[in-house]
Amino acid sequence: ADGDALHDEL
Amino acid sequence: MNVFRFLGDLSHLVAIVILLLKIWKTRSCSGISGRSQILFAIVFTTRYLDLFSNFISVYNTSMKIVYITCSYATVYLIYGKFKATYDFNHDTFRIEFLLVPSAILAFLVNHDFSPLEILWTFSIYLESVAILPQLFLVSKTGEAETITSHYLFALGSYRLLYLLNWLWRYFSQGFYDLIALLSGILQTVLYCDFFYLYISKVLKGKKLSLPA
Repeated sequence: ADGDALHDEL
Repeated sequence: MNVFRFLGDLSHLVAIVILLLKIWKTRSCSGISGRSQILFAIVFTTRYLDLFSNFISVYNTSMKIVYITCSYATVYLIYGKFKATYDFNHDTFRIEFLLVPSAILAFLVNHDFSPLEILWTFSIYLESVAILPQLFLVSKTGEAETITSHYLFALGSYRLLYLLNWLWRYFSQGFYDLIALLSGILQTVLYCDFFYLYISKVLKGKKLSLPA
């Protein structure tokens, strides 16, 4: 998924 | 990963474990809002649906599994095993007033109109108000057990630390997410009066009691 759609935080 | 985010996750984990242990050890969920715990279980479920489809790190996946497991276990203990000690008379906050607006807002304001993203956005909005039934319960009973106030302090601190994490990420990476940021500010603001009571009373060894 592109950057902003990928949520890397919990 | 910066120190604020790590401490935030740690604080969140401590809060979840404190609550689970309190209910398990005392075999009682008195003073705990089951409705807030239901909302937290919904928050984790709707936020971590990408648990298996989207691997970020071992840390990320394992923490998600712990959060989801503990939140469902807590709901089970409250409404299942120890329901005799559940304070249903005072735990009466109408959670539909939190669920419906969060769902509507998630459809209107989001980063991407895809199912996963709308559910993520819904979980962010819901989490910002999910503690209200618990704070409402404490205000109705006029007091909270010391262990419950430690739980609330850890839970409130987690999102405060995330605000510092976002400040850090903005200045170091230019990263920001207005949806998470504004929801996090609201979430933390809701704890302000509790933080004041906690620091002025509980840390001095007194019981947390709201002015009648």
